[in-house]
Amino acid sequence: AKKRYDREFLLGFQFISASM
Amino acid sequence: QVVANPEQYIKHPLQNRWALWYFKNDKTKSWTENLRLISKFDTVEDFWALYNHIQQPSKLNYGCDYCLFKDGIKPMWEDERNKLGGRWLITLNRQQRHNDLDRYWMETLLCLVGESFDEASEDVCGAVVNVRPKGDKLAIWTSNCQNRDAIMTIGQLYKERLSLPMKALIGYQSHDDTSSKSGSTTKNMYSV
Repeated sequence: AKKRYDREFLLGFQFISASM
Repeated sequence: QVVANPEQYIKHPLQNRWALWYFKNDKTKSWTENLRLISKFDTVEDFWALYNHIQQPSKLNYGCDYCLFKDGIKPMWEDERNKLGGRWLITLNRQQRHNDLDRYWMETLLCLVGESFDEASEDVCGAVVNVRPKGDKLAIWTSNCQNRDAIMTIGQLYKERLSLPMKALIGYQSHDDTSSKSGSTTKNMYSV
């Protein structure tokens, strides 16, 4: 299946990733 | 959801691996020398790690560009996967650098990495932001200017994502026309 992500899903990770 | 063990956290894979390029206009160097690959990524988490780390377009000097392209496609007309293609072009006025540029660029990136254009996402090669004194430009590049259906899908969805007014027209130009133009304007093959 194609890996598609909507805008809100992507935005939810903006500051999670910074702390990883 | 709570991640019990951070080492077991699995990042969210993107459909494509993407490469972010930076162009700095140094007149003592050739065009290709001025184009630098910054980094590649293929997960949602790594996209944000890069995005959060770099300058916003509105902070770049005049003459600089960011380009985000699918891995393997160089951000230039001459690339095999670009040469039959073209771009949806959005020209901003000076005021919009302050008001809209960074937001539009982020929305553009989210459209690309999230594969927002349904099946037409396969036609996408990349996106470019040019920071220029006369007005900044944003573009989404696609692979074949004859693929009308895919191009129109991309143009319509892109316009919606940027919340551009219905009456504002954006145009699609083939790279062939852009590279061979003699005047300052290139004819639009399509518009939405």
